[in-house]
Amino acid sequence: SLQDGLASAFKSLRGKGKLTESNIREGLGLVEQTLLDADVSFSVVQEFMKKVTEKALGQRVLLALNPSEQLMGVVHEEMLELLGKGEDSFDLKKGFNVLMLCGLQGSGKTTTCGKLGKYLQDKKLKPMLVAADLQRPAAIEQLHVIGKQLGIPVYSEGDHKDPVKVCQNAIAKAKQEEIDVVILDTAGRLAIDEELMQQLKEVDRKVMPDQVMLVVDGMTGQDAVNSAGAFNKALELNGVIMTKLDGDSRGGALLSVRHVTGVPIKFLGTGEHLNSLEYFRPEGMAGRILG
Amino acid sequence: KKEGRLIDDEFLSELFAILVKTDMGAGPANTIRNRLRKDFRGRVVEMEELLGVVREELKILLEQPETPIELVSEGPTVILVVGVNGSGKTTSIAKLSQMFIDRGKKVVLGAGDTFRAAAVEQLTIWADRAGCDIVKGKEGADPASVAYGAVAKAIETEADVCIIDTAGRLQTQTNLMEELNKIHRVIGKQIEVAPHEVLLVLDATAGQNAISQAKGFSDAAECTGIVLTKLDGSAKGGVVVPIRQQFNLPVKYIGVGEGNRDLLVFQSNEFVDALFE
Ligand SMILES: Nc1nc2c(ncn2[C@@H]2O[C@H](COP(=O)(O)OP(=O)(O)OP(=O)(O)O)[C@@H](O)[C@H]2O)c(=O)[nH]1
Ligand SMILES: Nc1nc2c(ncn2[C@@H]2O[C@H](COP(=O)(O)OP(=O)(O)OP(=O)(O)O)[C@@H](O)[C@H]2O)c(=O)[nH]1
Ligand SMILES: [Mg+2]
Ligand SMILES: [Mg+2]
Repeated sequence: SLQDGLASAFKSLRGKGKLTESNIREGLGLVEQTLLDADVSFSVVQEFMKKVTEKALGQRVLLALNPSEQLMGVVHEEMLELLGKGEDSFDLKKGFNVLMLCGLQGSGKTTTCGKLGKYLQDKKLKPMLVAADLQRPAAIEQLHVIGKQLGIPVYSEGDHKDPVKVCQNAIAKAKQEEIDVVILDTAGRLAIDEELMQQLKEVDRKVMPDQVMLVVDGMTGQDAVNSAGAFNKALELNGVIMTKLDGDSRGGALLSVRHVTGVPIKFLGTGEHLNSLEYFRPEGMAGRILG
Repeated sequence: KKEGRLIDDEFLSELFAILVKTDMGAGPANTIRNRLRKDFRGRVVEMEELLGVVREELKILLEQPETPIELVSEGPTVILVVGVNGSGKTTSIAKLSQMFIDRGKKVVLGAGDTFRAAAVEQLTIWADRAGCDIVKGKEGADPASVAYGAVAKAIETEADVCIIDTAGRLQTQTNLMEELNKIHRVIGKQIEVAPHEVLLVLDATAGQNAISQAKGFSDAAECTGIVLTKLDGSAKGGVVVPIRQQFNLPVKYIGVGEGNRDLLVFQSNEFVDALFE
């Protein structure tokens, strides 16, 4: 672990007087390597290391009796600062709400729509899931199966080609049926696909969801800065949900997404089952990223 | 005459950044940087020249024969497709079957994902589009029995290729890796050297975790190659470099879109050039 790495890097210096700047830089090299190994994007690591280096070369680490722990403390603090506050509730405005989920192909949007539906249902709200992915084979069917498992209504239209129309019709129906929250499942798309990003902007503009959330795969590597940046630029995200964190991926992409969008992390997906949704706890993720 | 730059630490840091951003990992990027520092120290070169050196060795490392999958002369060639959730397995199977059908081969598909919502429906739509047979089991059926049924059907109908889909799973899910191992063994009982190919489907947006995926899936199901998907995006997929170095697992095909003809045979030259674009 990084903690052990720093401890052994500085161990040989004990008793030889105080640490030098070059000793600290060796420790900083280990920190940088750890972050890159954890899949934090290169430019984000650079920015992060600037802040850490400034603090690390100060009195606190240089003159400490336990420099490796002090350096670890600096890194930990900077990371918690970047990750932002944890959540212990999901804030919806009073009355009727529309949530829209978007992201790259296969990131876990459809499943997460189901999980959010269950979460709201457990909070005694009436959700409706909307099958606005009109492109992937059996995407509509997938959402219907999920809705049926949860006893949550699913709105879909058989032969529509326009996701805007489907969403608008869904919302109209939801209001008639006293639904509290409408959750829009959109098709996965590449951030560099101009036509599909334009389509998403159209949905956002015409449907005006109260919250737009980016669903990011927990094993995403360096590309996280590119895709998150592009989606945020197109839609002004309200939140991020990171999925598939039940595996052994370090999840460094979370730091990249935070750095490039500044948007809060609302939830973490921790399994395929519809109850596998957790609030974001920064301490847990910091420890995971730092290994 | 173009002016080069002195190979100093700043120059090598720029190179390191380019390499890391491909997702090859800090370790391999460092190894390359250190070796170039040793071989080129104090010389004046263009960044292009240095990258050219790196390109060449990566092209050689990642080289693959022209025909990634050789069909066997007797009986169906059985291909098992595995990988983590959402990586592109089902869609890649659609592409592979279309590719074989375009070559006049007879294909049978096995809908081995008996777990995920509408997984069988999804593959069935692709089978209908390609015009090939598909073997399904009841919902929640043992995937090994579906695999068995698909291979049996392929033998019985003298199909050339049998491709078996499996549910997405994480390499850390021990019971699910056990299940994959069982599917592999069941197929092997029907046709001695089958499955002839076990393709690990890797998402090009994946970072270093792909290495853990390669290890886990290879241990469970003896992978023979990789299908690297979503290369039509901005992700580079450079993690296949350490995977090739550590497991000698080659990339056989790349996915470049969501349609059933968006599959290309892996060409190491083009792939490596794209890494540095
Ligand atoms: N292990 C695990 N699997 C997940 C998680 N979230 C989603 N999945 C799985 O990931 C795969 C993809 O999920 P989908 O919900 O279909 O993803 P999507 O973003 O809607 O995909 P597209 O619509 O094709 O872009 C499925 O196998 C899901 O069961 C998670 O938190 N953990
Ligand atoms: N752009 C792009 N999208 C792809 C590619 N391959 C697959 N996809 C998309 O990725 C998403 C997931 O593909 P699937 O084939 O369902 O993935 P899977 O591995 O079978 O998923 P699970 O069975 O849920 O684990 C779908 O939206 C596909 O259209 C590719 O090469 N390029
Ligand atoms: Mg979906
Ligand atoms: Mg599938």
